[in-house]
Amino acid sequence: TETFVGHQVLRIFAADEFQVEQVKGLEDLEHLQLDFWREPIHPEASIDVRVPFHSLQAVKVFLESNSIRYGIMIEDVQSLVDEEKLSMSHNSR
Amino acid sequence: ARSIATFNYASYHNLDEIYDFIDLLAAEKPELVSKIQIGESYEGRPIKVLKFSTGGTNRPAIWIDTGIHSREWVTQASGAYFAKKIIDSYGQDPSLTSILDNFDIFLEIVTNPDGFAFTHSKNRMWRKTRSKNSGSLCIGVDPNRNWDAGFGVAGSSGNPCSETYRGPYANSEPEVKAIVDFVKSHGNIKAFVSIHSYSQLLLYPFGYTSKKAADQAELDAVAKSAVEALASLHGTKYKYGSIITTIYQASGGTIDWTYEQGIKYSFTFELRDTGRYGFLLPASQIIPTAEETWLGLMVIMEHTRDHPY
Repeated sequence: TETFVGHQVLRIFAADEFQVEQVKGLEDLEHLQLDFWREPIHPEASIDVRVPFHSLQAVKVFLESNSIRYGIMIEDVQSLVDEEKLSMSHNSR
Repeated sequence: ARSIATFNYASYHNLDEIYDFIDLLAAEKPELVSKIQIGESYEGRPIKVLKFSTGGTNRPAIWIDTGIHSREWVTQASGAYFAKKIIDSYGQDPSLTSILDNFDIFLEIVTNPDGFAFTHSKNRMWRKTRSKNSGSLCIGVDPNRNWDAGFGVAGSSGNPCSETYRGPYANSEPEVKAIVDFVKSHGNIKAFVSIHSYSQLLLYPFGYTSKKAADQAELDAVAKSAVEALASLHGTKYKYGSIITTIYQASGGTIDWTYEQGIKYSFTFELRDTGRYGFLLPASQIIPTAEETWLGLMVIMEHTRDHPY
């Protein structure tokens, strides 16, 4: 089973089309294993991306070094998945 | 004994529990509900659809589906709520009663059963189908890029490893083909609503082209009324518009195909939220999400009832 310990979901705010394209470029780097929850489309729309723990540092350095603003939408994906599992098991009991 | 009255609508459920629920519904309300199997998934699971009907033959119909993207769990959960709402409202709510006295309603709660089972067993974040792609180690096709409407143009990926992989050809996915065949054989569907999450949007065609839909003004007006009704319950704000102008170019999409089949009232919902929990929306928000969405759905169904074509 896939676990998501340390995975974070970042909310990225591209300031312009160029930054949107920069973020889009990350999508092609398959080794980062990024999972775009909301695709990079245009500057007005925020971009949500789940970043595995092993790629977090690289992605954050990339964003910061390109002055691309971002926030952390979900600190640890696994903790929400665990909460969900717990509530489902309570329900089935 | 388990019953639809004891089913917990405020919790997420796995595939077996939802399929049991569907069986229970048909068993407890045979005068109103029947279940039909429109096909089998890639891994051989039955594709089950609930039919709500008060009689007649080949009546005009309204189609609602949830869960085509398997990780969007609030949608399947909302589908179960809608099923219960329909049977509770018939005979009580004059508007829903008049809809069902003139239309059949088809509700497919788990539109991507293989993917949904996989989110419970192996990968909570799985979105696509589970079909194998020859020549690639990557599994699955995006079932919302696999329809024969702008298939293959910009707005989907040709890379089997991408989350928006369109598939080897249109309708390659049995989960999509099953609906295509059903819609074509039924031939009298007047409204088609496909429900996703998240982002709080109500969308109408087109996604694959910037060409305006012939009925764009009417669809926009219906969408406006629907999002106002939805917001009236909990104040949840939705945006609305065509897919391509509101989010992005997406080709091979469900409602582009249904609209091009002549189903004028073709809409897609993107339910809660706008990006606090995303696909991991807490179960405590299932009921508020489903009950507000129902108000939006009712606007679409009433408009369909009142504007025969």
